[in-house]
Amino acid sequence: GPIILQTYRAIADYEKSSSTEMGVKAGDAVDVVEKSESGWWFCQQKNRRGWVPAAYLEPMDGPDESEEQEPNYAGELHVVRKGYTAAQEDEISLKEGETIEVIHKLLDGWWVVRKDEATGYYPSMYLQKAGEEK
Amino acid sequence: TIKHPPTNPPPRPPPDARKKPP
Repeated sequence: GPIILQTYRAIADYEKSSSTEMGVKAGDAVDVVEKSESGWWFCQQKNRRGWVPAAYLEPMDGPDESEEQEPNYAGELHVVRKGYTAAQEDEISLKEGETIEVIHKLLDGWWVVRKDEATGYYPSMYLQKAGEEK
Repeated sequence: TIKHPPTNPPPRPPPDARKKPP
């Protein structure tokens, strides 16, 4: 049978920064073809296609909570594979090699992590589960 | 064919456009 794609709406303008990405305007409806764990989603809109940051998209038919994991306040130990400096107030800056706790894994590629008393969003692609090889 | 996703973290929209408050 036909493949039914999920339709999402862009919540803000996104200007693409590489050839495999697709730019969107706020309010655009796009079909999501593939959701990468990285938080980049492969989308199509008419004859255009490319990767769009998931954080710029919201489901057209209400929140898509079924796919979203619950927070785990106990935390899951991860090691920072690559450092990142917070660019927004709710993000956290970490250095390579630090061990932190992941308390909420979100589909948009930004996880809530805890380090000592601080919590904030961090790019999931820069984290690795503690005790696992890359 | 779908190429691999970009290797940089996906950017986040500005706070005032965010769908869920932190």
